[in-house]
Amino acid sequence: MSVEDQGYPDPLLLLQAGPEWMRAEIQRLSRELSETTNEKIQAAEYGLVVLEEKQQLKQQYDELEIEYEGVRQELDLLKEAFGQAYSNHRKVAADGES
Amino acid sequence: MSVEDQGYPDPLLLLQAGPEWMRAEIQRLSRELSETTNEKIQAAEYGLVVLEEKQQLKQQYDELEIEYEGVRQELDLLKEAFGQAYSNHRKVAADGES
Amino acid sequence: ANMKAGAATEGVLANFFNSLLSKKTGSP
Repeated sequence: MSVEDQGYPDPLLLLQAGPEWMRAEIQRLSRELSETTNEKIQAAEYGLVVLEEKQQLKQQYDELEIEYEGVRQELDLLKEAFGQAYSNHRKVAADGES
Repeated sequence: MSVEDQGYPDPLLLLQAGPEWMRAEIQRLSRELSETTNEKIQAAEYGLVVLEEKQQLKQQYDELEIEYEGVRQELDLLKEAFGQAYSNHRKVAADGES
Repeated sequence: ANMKAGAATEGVLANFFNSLLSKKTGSP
């Protein structure tokens, strides 16, 4: 492929550039590439850490939800029992009076 | 700065390289840099998404925890009232017998 | 304190990710 269709930002610039400019450009691109590679790796590592923390939090959320459902059911049962005991008590009291 | 101390992988190569080789190297580095930049941006965007999801999950967890504490307290109060009512009932029954 | 530290870390992380998005990689 020639310089034109290899998509370098300014192919003409490249054709006219002298060796000194090209050396400096190679240095600059090489530095940028290594910096960008490090940043990419760091972003990926941080992303994985956050993903791991999110999965742990989801696990805790699911466990808390199970706990919550359990206490919720126990409360509903006790409310029902209490209501039952209360109406029995009322009946006994009414029978006693009559 | 001379080529030696600018950290290019192989400074000597750079000094001896012809213009064609340098043009090709600039093309290669430029392509790699643009690929790595896209990957870096993708990693950063993904990291932000996961961070956002984690913060939302934390919000839901905190809300569920408040719900759970409320139901827990209500259950403890009802248990206490139930215990109280039961012992009163036993006392009344005992008084009745005696 | 834990929660505050967590939120602070998340803030730092969000800044880091955003800095990568806003940083312009140099063209020639």
